[in-house]
Amino acid sequence: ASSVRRLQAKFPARASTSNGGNTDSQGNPFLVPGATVATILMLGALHARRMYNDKKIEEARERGIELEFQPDAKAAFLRLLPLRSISRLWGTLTSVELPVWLRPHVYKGWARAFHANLEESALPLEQYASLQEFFVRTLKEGSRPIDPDPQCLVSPVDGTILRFGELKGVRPMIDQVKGFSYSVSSLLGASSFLPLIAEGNVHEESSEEEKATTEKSKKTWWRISLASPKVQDPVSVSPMRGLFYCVIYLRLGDYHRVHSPVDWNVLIRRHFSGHLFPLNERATRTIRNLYVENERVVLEGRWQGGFMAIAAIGATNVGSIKLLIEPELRTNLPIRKLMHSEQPEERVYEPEGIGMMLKKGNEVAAFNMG
Amino acid sequence: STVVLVFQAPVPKSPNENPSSPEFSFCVKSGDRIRVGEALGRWHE
Repeated sequence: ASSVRRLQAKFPARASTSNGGNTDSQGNPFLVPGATVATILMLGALHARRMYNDKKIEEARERGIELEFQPDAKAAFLRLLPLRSISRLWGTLTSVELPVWLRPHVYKGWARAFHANLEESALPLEQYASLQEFFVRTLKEGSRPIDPDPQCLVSPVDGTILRFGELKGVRPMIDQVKGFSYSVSSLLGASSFLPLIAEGNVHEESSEEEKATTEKSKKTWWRISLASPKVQDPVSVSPMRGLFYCVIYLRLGDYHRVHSPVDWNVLIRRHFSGHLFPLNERATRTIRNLYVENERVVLEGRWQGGFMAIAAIGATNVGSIKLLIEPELRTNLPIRKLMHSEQPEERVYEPEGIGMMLKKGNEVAAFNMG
Repeated sequence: STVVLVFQAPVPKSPNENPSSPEFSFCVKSGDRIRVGEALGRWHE
């Protein structure tokens, strides 16, 4: 606003036009550049404010201060916005082919704003036709060496660790932030074969699993083998298995492809077509059930340690998820094409019980803009 | 965008039992930056 006022003071003819005065300023050569400068300044100010807020949050985190859940009016207002349409429009805009001479400038600007490393890009910048293509770029061979230790689980993405830990109890919960949690079953789906373990009680666990086996007797054998490994797989009796989780947030400048954390068999895919709220730090503090409400793709299967699931959660700006193991899957569809059901759309991978085998470090999926 | 990983991993049967049994532990902390292929956690005999 102050920039606009300064411009109005500098060019009074333009100001009088905007107030409905005489029209002798028509064709004022400063009109368009003035508006452009004001827009750029406004965007710059917003970016600076965001960086300042991020720094404050980072400092608070370093001091060990954990921010608490605190819903506000802005979060409530977000629910009224057509975020899916905005996301799709953003996807359309960013997939517009850019002139070759402009590409390096746009991508370097993007990299500066969001701290992306351009030296890792697999291709020269001129070869990415659109911002969308640049965003899902692959990396040079050897940019992401996979930890060779056979007894380690590696990160599936580039990002920031938000939360991790062990899940306990019959209804395990993950903290979204301090003061608000969501259930793992809601995240992965009610039909998930998530092993639910009663806290610290082996006998109780056995009876829970036997009960689960009875209840799930109509399901296929592989589901049973995962739901009750002690019944189906004597090797798994020892050692005991705990259930763990890890939440990783990808910033806009991060490499946006998902890789396999271990050698595993993906048995089933679930697609939840929910909202597309932003997933930034502020949103996690202000929007309830953020990860459970947003559109997401869940892959479930088994590895040598037992159960394994990866949930890739979309956001407004990065709304669609592309699966390399199922290229025909479409996410972030227009509202009219969405099924009017709260049930996720499921696909069991063939052959049933074996699914698709992925090696540690294999590429699994990619997040797309819009 | 965000990725949530949920998985089973070895843990000792009880804190007092067989200290040589494999145990999974994370090798990251909240707020850490991590990249594809870097270890999130390990289990040891």
